[in-house]
Amino acid sequence: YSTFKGKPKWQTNKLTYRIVNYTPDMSVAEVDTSMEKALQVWAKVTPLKFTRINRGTADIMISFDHGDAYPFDGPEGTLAHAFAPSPAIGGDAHFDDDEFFTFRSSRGFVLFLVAAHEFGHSLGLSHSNVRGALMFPTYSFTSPDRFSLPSDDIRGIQSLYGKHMIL
Amino acid sequence: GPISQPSDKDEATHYLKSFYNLTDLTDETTAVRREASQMTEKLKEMQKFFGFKVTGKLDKETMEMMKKPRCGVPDVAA
Repeated sequence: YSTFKGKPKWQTNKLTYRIVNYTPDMSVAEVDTSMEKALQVWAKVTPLKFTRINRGTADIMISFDHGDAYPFDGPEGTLAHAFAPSPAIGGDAHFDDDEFFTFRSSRGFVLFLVAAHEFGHSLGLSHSNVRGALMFPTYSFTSPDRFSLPSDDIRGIQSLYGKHMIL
Repeated sequence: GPISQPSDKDEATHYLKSFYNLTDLTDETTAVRREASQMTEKLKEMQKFFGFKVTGKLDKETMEMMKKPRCGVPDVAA
């Protein structure tokens, strides 16, 4: 695993997220579930807690639009990008609305997998060179029902936020 | 062996600019030579990251990785 230069991380364990808009490829409920499940990937192994808000500015603003100085490139190629923890645009995750996202089908890009990777960046992880790690930069299909966070990613996120404490 | 089609080179240049901080060179007198040198170094950097044989050449394995769908965050810290 690796972290960004300067090892930026959130200074609180209580983070908010907001889904600003939706992809037409999936139902609203499927997008909501995919995002929630993707955040829980990280919450399960750290003390981090995520709360959804529906208005105002969240720590992690999620949109299907690049919304910044880094345009996307049409279908395939770049699927999404996200910013390391910091105020304003930091933590935000943008998904390429030209991609075809799916809930669990391999006939498209599984939004849960792409989002879980991007939220790794939102929390402070950079790309890993370990094949099979969630933070490896290229997309690889895994059934969302069988997904478990690889150990490289667990070590990475716990190096920033510590372990999940069970009381 | 190395791939020399212009489209692959263009694609590789775009990829390395996006994810490995390959920069445009403006000094025309030495730009071509320096661009080639920088391209080699960036290819080496990419090949090292992905665990490929580090040649600095645009071989099939490297090109295939460049064509895969991926995250838009650079592999090297900006």
